[in-house]
Amino acid sequence: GSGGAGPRPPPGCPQRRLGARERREMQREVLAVLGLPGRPRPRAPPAAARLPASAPLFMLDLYHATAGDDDEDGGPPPRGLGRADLVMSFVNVVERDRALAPQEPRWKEFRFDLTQIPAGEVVAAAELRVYKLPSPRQGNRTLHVSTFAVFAQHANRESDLFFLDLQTLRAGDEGWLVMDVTAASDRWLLDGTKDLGLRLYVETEDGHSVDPGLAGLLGRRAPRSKQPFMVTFFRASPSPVRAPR
Amino acid sequence: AVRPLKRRPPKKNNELPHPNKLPGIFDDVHGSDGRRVCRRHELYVSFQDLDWLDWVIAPQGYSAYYCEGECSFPLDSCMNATNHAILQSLVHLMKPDTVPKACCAPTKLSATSVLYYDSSNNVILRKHRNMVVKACGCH
Repeated sequence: GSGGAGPRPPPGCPQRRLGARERREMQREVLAVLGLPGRPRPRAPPAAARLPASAPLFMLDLYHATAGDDDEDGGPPPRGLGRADLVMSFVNVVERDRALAPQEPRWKEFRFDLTQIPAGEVVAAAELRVYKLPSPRQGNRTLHVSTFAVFAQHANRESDLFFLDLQTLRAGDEGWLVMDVTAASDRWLLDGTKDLGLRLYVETEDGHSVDPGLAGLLGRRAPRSKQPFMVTFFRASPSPVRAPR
Repeated sequence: AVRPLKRRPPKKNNELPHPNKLPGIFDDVHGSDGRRVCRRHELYVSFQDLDWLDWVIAPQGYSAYYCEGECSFPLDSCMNATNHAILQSLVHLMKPDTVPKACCAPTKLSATSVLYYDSSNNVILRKHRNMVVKACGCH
């Protein structure tokens, strides 16, 4: 094979360089075995906005955690992925913060592009993952983080929101906050929503609204390994019949 | 690339080896009638060689086994082991008492997983069960 980094076969193993036609045939063959319709062409990210690393790091851990199941002999679905055989993580494409009038609740909204979800897939579970830093301003009081799906937006009145999850934490906590947004998936599968908005509100015990950013919830301006992302587990569908070779 | 595999001790008696107990890949053992016993090979294709490193995150390559050589059961044909196994399986179904089960038919299909970037830079983990032959009747 060609030089360059990457594992090299042990010495003495017969190797052969693939010709152009062979390479195309091998690509088609391996794509078929991997169950991929074709070779995706990821968009090269603009240099300034390099891709967040949080989703790939999470998914790589998931890949290694379930790789051991690849040698099971076609028995019941593996434990690692449960009933899922397709897991998609979505990068947060747009982020909006809102704090108009002081008395209005403040929120932080993340939007996700769902166009790549294959038709006919059934969602088993979906999570929004946001990293939280300790927020010294809040001392160590209790905070409630509510998550809503934005179903419809209106120019002259509040958006139509759908409650998804409530988490209670301490202001001094740090780490990944995992919100269950599975309930929103019925909607986006039924009406083919391609642009999903998830909105976070933070309140104190006595109901005062807190700016999610001041509460330590990170957004797109966070370090690449701590940017928010969404993960969706799709229910196992019957494996495609492998065409005999 | 062919990886060195654990070698099993060859059988001692002179009868034709039992169909499912044939020697390992590197034992160039011949059946009692002198023909080369079928051997298991591993095909490994590096994704780097396919120029896929810009979208596949893991694994680093595709690996599968296949059988090569003449199956040790005399149908006296010189097709490759897999086709031979298919044909012998059919003949075995018709005459189970006289023609033994083919030794090279796959006995275990394993899953395969791939982690990659899609066209919107989302990260996808896709898993397909029963897709890769990792064990057959003779190895």
